[in-house]
Amino acid sequence: EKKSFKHDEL
Amino acid sequence: MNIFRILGDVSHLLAIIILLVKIHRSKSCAGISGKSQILFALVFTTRYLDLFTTFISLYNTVMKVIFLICAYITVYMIYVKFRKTFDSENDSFRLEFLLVPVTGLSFLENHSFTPLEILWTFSIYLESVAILPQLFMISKTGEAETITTHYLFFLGLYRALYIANWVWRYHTEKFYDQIAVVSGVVQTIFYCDFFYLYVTKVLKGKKLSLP
Repeated sequence: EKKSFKHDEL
Repeated sequence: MNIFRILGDVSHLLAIIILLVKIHRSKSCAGISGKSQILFALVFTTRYLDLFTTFISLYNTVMKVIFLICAYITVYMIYVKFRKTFDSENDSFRLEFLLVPVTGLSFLENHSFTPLEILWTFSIYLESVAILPQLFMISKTGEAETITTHYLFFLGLYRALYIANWVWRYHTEKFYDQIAVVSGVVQTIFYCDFFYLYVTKVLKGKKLSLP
């Protein structure tokens, strides 16, 4: 299953 | 937040500022690919839509806003303010060759099939190839102003530092974003040839010119 990522990088 | 990440962001910011200062001081955007700059503006626009949905940190928000503003100022300088100095003849890379595959890929391979996530993925894939019109332009004209090479150096350094950041994050927090990592590695590879020329020519005081 594809995980939802928190995009904390620029 | 680790040292590689901070230094990477600083390099990125420095690259963007170097480019703006070069254009502003010389009142010319000769040798700069307007197409690459449009792609970078598109990259930031599609990636930072989460400014409206997610708050990560003050640092994150401020940097995003700065990057967006700088990207649009750069495009404005090239296509409006110093339009007469823009070498559109040599900026002839066909953008559809990048945009079509990148768009297709972002629909196929993403973390989740939602508009924001697809746009984020699009921006990651697009960033990895956005510099190609600029590198194409240099290979076409066979030369680059030294200040333009400093811009490219810091842009490439930012990518390399981000890889170090991912290695660090993988070991310390088990963080691993495959889309970002694979694209980031691809992007860094594009700079390798340039890094070689930068070290062997520019750092020895010579102008970057191709045989």
